[in-house]
Amino acid sequence: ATGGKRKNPTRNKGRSQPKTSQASRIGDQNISEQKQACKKHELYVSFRELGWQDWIIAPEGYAAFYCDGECSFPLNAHMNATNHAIVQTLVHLMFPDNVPKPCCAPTKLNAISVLYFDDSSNVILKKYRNMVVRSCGCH
Amino acid sequence: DNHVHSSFIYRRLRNHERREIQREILSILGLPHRPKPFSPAKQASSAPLFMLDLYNAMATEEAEEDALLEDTGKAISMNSLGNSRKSQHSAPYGYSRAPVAWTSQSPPLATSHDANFLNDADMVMSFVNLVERDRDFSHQRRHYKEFRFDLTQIPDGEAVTAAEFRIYKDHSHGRYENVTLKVSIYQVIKEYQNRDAETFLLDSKKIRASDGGWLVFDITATSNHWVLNPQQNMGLQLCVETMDGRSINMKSAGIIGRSGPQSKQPFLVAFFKASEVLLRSVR
Repeated sequence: ATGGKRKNPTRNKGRSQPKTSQASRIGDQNISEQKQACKKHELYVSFRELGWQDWIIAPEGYAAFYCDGECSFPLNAHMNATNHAIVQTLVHLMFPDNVPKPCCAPTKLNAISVLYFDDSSNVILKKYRNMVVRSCGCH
Repeated sequence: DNHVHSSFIYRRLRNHERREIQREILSILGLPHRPKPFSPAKQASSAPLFMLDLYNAMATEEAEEDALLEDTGKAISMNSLGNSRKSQHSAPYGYSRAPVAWTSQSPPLATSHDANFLNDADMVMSFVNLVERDRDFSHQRRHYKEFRFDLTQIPDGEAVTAAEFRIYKDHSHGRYENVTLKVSIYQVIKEYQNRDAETFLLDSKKIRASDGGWLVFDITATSNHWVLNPQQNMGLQLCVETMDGRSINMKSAGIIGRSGPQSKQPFLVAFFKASEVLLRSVR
């Protein structure tokens, strides 16, 4: 039902794209297929880069990851979609201007531990639960 | 998977971006500002090596959990193949489960109840010993060592689940070699100008003078008391006596103090559990 309405890829991009981007090269292919499906991407937080070696003993940094990508119809198996996301997609198809698509978000989170000195040189080992994305999915 | 998403920033951060990211990451770590630990000597005395061991044990546990989760996933899917692997926990953190608090010479991680404390803990802290000058001799000619720890730095919302005072004892030879010694730890209740402090016995251990290794004293109750009543925190005193009550000099008993190597400094370690769900402040 959303048929003819196409988003303008350049407007949607809103990001500096290298001139020879894949989208322009592929021509008339269906835009949503070109867009990446919802998945986990690497983001590394380096305590070293942040200049924190004098108070963080371990680790040197951690792979933080983030979720990004499209949750468009059809939501197929590898998109790790919740049942709710499927309903959200159907309702979006019916009311595209009012109801958003499902969004790409973490489905599982991991803990990390950080060892550091506090202001008084005591040593603190802290476990941060639900800190790092383990897997992404459409919600 | 190594596709770089078109919006990823691959360039050196500008100063203000760097400050902004630092502030963001500090708030994720639940820290109002970046700590500025001073005096490396103090850092040396807060048992970083012991804590690094705990950190490695914790990191191993997290990796094992990951593998377990994946295994479980696979195990479920392999069930139909009929050879699912038992998801059996090995002893957490790979501790050797020595049944007594008197442990080997290796770093002092080998007590079984540590494994449980670490399992539950959200946070572990080792504290700097604040006593700068050792006064070896009390007014009543008793040999003792003093230790003070500042427990007011504990982040809000954390409750002490266990606390231990650890001190290393070397093999002592010479005239005490075959003697049994009693090492006792006291909480200082009240101090006086011209006479011995009023103390309360917390724990004591009988050891042979010729043995060497870590002594672990349980001071959970005292730590909780100090957290709730910081003004009553007057530190600890440690004494060594023969079985017939004669006070013995620390050095001849083999007790290692501040002058020992970093890996054998006495320290207090406390295990904490968050007593409430800590929410990041909304920015």
